[in-house]
Order: sequence, then structure tokens, then C-alpha cells
Amino acid sequence: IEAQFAEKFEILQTIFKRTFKTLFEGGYAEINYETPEDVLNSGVHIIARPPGKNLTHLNLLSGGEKSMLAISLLFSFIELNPSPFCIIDEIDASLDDNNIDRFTDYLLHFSQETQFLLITHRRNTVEVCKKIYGVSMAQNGISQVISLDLEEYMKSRGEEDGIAI
Amino acid sequence: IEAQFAEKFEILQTIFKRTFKTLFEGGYAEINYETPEDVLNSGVHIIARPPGKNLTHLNLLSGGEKSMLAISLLFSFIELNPSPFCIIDEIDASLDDNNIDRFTDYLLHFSQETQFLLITHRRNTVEVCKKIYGVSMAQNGISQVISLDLEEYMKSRGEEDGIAI
Amino acid sequence: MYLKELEIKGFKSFADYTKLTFSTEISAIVGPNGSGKSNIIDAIRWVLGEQSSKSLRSRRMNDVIFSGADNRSAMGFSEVNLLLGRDKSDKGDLLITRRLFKDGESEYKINQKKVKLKDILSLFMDTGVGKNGYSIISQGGIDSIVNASPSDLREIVEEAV
Amino acid sequence: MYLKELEIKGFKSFADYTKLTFSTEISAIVGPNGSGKSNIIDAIRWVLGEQSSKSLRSRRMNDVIFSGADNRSAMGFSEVNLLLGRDKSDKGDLLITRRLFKDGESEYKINQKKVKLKDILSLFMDTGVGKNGYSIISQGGIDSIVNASPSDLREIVEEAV
Ligand SMILES: Nc1ncnc2c1ncn2[C@@H]1O[C@H](COP(=O)(O)OP(=O)(O)OP(=O)(O)O)[C@@H](O)[C@H]1O
Ligand SMILES: Nc1ncnc2c1ncn2[C@@H]1O[C@H](COP(=O)(O)OP(=O)(O)OP(=O)(O)O)[C@@H](O)[C@H]1O
Ligand SMILES: [Mg+2]
Ligand SMILES: [Mg+2]
Repeated sequence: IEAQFAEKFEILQTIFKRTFKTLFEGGYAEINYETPEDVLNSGVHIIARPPGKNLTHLNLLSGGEKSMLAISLLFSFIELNPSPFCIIDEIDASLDDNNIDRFTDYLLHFSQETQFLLITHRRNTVEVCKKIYGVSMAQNGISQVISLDLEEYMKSRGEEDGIAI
Repeated sequence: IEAQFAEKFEILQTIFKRTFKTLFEGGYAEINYETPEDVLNSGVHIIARPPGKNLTHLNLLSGGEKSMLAISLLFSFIELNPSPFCIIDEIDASLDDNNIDRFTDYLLHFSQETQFLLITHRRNTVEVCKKIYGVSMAQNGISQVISLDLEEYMKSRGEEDGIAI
Repeated sequence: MYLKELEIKGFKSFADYTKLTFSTEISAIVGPNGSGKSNIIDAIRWVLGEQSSKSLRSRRMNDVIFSGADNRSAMGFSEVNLLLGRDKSDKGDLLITRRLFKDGESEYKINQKKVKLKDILSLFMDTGVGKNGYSIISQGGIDSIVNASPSDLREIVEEAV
Repeated sequence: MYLKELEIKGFKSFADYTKLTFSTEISAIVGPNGSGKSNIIDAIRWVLGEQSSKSLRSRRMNDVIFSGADNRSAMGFSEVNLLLGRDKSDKGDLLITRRLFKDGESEYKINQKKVKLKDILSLFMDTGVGKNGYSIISQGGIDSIVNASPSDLREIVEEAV
């Protein structure tokens, strides 16, 4: 079991380096054992250097940079252990719109092999989805769902409040 | 000191009830001593019931409902102890666009007395601001700021990527 | 094993029968805060055999049954059906059913045949679905990575690899 | 006491001299992740006398000095100037200055006159500005309320009232 973890972790390390570089369009990151002499019990930590910046302690990264770092790790898990479907609940809350585009580009790249279902409040995320499930709760505390394709959804929002989501 | 806290807390309780009702457009919430018999040492907890729903433990509230609850508490603090300026860093990350509008309506209500400076990635928040500071970091890891008024800012974004923020 | 259809009745805020038909194309669930989006995800976790009420944001498993609202009283049971497609193999679709009654009784079915919870769990081992792997990333999944101590992060990585 | 102008040099990612002129109208700071928005807020906290490096997301106070980037070496000091308006009283504007050198030496000024840190802190007591009250809500301020235990929440309320 332990040898198996060590093997998989080694593959993860390679995938994570590459995924970070893609999502950050440069820079460098690693995921390592804290105490490599004791692989069985060692904790695991990440060091990261966004492009153009000095290698910093994770605490010095901004809110959105930390999110992108976590997303790089999650995508590395998905690449290591592909799942036929992947459901993601509001992973884009702290991202600026450009980072959302990088995140969705990456999803589109995997979307041939993987069925993605995303919960989001962000316009840029909705815009790459083909099918939209609109959930609502009338005053009565009971949820309802309506399915639309993207065009129908954008049209309905456009009438309501000028291209809001 | 303790008596002073008890007095202020009582005022806070009243303000909080009203603020919650305004931000949630209904429903009910309270902030109370956990052990009222021991006011000096007691912890403090919140119970909340969004409109149309049963009284629930805070854990059953959704991500955005918890944010709106925290925002109600923060606005209650501001009302209790008004400050000439108030700086808010990305408080709107988990909010849907309608809740952002409720939040900004509330800000506008206080904005005569208080100078607000908001950090945000959300379009609906930017749209109620008169002045925009655009921060950027060229590849060189050094920050720069440019000031624009709202029209200039919207126009520059409109040209870049079709009304994105 | 991809998602084809989901039926929910009596689960959390979905008091009324609700059916979602899934596309294989990338899809989004949108809607106001508190409307029930994450509850749909909880329903999928639950029908796949989730046993930890904490992972379902509930204190007790019975909390997943619709507990009533202003004009509707609490329900007596909760039922979720998930239809999974298996086009790549030549086996047919897989219909998973889970029901919980307010007295605590549970029912599980695979393709309409009653089974035990462990039968549902063993169905998904080694498929990268469910607890094995990261097929469901919950609201707050980002924070738990970002705030993880080295031993927390080790646990997260062990669960994922 | 409202914000009029902020000048930053050598503070965190603001290696070059940067000046912001504030409006009394509701304003927004926008920009990409990691561009320096929260660093501006840290600069304001810092010049108002923040003593906890943790509240500035730094491990040591010296970490606030620009530490270098690909094509720029670290700087020797950090300086922030904040001009506050006091129209409602008939006192003039208030210029607060804080400087930190990499050897750990600090300088504080009020209207160009050298003072001690405690003079800056006492300026803001009872004005609802700075640590007294909630004039600066940091990124994560929401989470700390949402995740607070009853004793944590008590502490938050005590600080705010
Ligand atoms: N057993 C139950 N019976 C009735 N309502 C419930 C039950 N459990 C949870 N709810 C309600 O479901 C709502 C939460 O739904 P959910 O977490 O899915 O919201 P959401 O759409 O994800 O919102 P957000 O965008 O804020 O994350 C809460 O208002 C809660 O009161
Ligand atoms: N002393 C320093 N010297 C140089 N750069 C620094 C220093 N301290 C922090 N930084 C850099 O500042 C950046 C973080 O800036 P900040 O937290 O202001 O971002 P932000 O614009 O608020 O982003 P987000 O939208 O993600 O919250 C980090 O990339 C970090 O490397
Ligand atoms: Mg949710
Ligand atoms: Mg920030």
C-alpha cells in the first residue's frame, strides 16, 4: 500500500509541475514530502512561484493565486485517476475573469474524455457550457429546476437585466 | 468594561435583527449569548431563518446565505460604530448577482456618511462605483495602478472583450 | 460510467419530484444563493452511497429528508434515482436507487433489484467514481487544500491517488 | 477622517512610486489575481500602525519590503504616506508616514514631524478607524465569521463593539 502511494505520488509530482505551468502560463511549482527520509509518515507541502515573481511561501500568494494552485492540484488528481464524470461546485469564486478563461480552457481540453458538471455564479464559466440547469426556489422553500441550452439561457438573461448571469 | 460590552451587545442585537431582515428581504435572525447566565464568559452564536425556510442550524445554510449572514453582521458593526471610511476586500465572492445588488443597495444607503473602497472581481459591484482603480502587474512582478471613472473603465473593457470585467 | 438522468424526491429542498436529464457536453448549474444547487450534488453523493452525514452538510443522516417549509410540512421519506450510462462496455445502463424513511429505514436498489449499501459501494470501487478519486469537488474543496497543514494535505493526496 | 491620497514605495509588490488619489464617492479596486489589490489594503493598515505581521499576511514585518522580482533586486526600505482629510473639524489634513528599513529601523511621522508608533495609534483611538471597529474588512473576513466557534465569534464581536 505504502509503495503504491509512493509510486503514484511520484507520477503526481510530474503531472502537477506541468499542470501548474499550463494554468499559470509559466512559473514553477512542486509538491514534495516534508520529511523525505520518512516517506511513510511524512506530510506533504507545495512550493510555488508564479511567473515573474520570487519563490514565495504559500502565505504570500494572493487569494486567487492560491485558488489557481489548488485547481492545478485538483486537475492533477483528475489526470492521474480519470473519472468518467466530474462535478465541480463553485471552484471559481476567487478567480478574475482571465483566470476563469484559463480554467475553462483546461476543462474543454479534458471534456472529450470527461463529462463535466459545474456549479457557478460566474458569467465566463457559464459561457463555455452547452447545457444550463437553472435552479430556483419560489418563496415556498421548495427547489425547482429548468433545463435550457446556452442560447436560450443567454436570451432569457438578456431580457431580464442586460446580459447579467 | 464588561457592563459596557453588555450594553453595546444589546444594541447590536437590535441592529442585527433589522439588518438581516433588510438584506434577506424577510426571514429572521438573532445573535445571542450561548450561556446567558454567564455573560462575562459566554460565547456568542447566531440563529437564522431565511424567508420561506424553516429555522435551521447555520450549517444547513448555503455558501452564499452564510456570506449574506456575515455581511449582515459586518454592516451591523458599521452601524453601531460608524467609521468615516470603510475598505472591503472581496466580500462578494460567493454571492449571486441579485444578492450583490442587495449588498450594493445597502452600501449606497450608507455611502453619504461613509467613504467606501471595495476590492472586487464582480461586474455588478463595479457598476455602482464612480471611480475605478485598475491594478496590474506586468510580467515583471511590479504592481502599477491607473485611475479611471466608471464610464472610461466600462468603455476600455467593452473594447477588450465585450463587456467583461 | 457517465451521468444520464437524476430523479430527486423529498431530498433536502427538493420536496417535489424533480428530474434532470444530463448531456455529455460540459454543463452548468446556476441559480440564486440557497436555491438548491449544492443540494443536487449532495443527492448524487448520497445515491452513490455517501455514509458521512458531515460530507452531506448534515448533522444526522435523517436531516436529508425534506424538513418542511412555510406552506409544506416535512416529508416521510427521501428518494434519489441515478441512471448511469455505460456505452463503452456492452452492459446496459445502471439505475441506482436510494431511499431513506424518517424512522431510519433505508432501501437500496440496482436496476430495480433490492441490494445492500455495500453492493452499491463495490460497484464504484476502481472506477475512479465516488469516494475513490476526485469526481465530486465540493463547495469549499479549494479552501481545504489552501488551508491544509502538511499532514492534512497528505491525507487529501492519499485519498486522491 | 476620510482617505484623500495614498503614496506607496517599496511596499510589497509596489516597488515603484505609486500614488492614488481618492474620491469620497464609492470606489472600486479591480485587477487580475495577484496584481496587488490586497497589497494596497495592507499598505493602508500598515501606515495606520498595524503591528501584527500576520494581519499583513507576512511572517516577519520585514517581509513587507519589496523582495525583488525577475528583473529587479530587493529594495532597502518600504515607505507609505497616507493623507487624511478632516473637513468636518477645522483642523487641516493629516499626513501619516511610515518607513521601514531592511535593518529593522522604523520611522513614523505625522505632518512631516517625527513621532513614535504609539502617537499614530492614539490618533485613531475612538475614531472608529483602524483596529477599533471594522473600517477594514480583509479578504477572508467573511470566512472567519462563517467558521467561527461561539468563543471565536465572541472575540470578533468584542473587537467590533
Ligand atoms: N432537509 C431539508 N429540508 C428543506 N430544506 C433544506 C434541507 N436541507 C437543506 N435545505 C435548504 O437548502 C438550502 C441550501 O441549498 P444549497 O446549499 O443547495 O444552495 P445553493 O444553491 O448551493 O446556494 P449557494 O449558491 O449559496 O451555494 C438552504 O436554504 C436550506 O435551508
Ligand atoms: N514583499 C514583497 N515583494 C514583492 N512581491 C510581493 C511581496 N509581498 C507580496 N508580494 C506579491 O504580491 C502578490 C499578491 O498581491 P495581492 O495579494 O495584493 O493580490 P490581489 O490583487 O489581491 O489578488 P487576488 O485577486 O487574487 O486577491 C503576490 O503574488 C506576491 O508574490
Ligand atoms: Mg452551493
Ligand atoms: Mg486579494
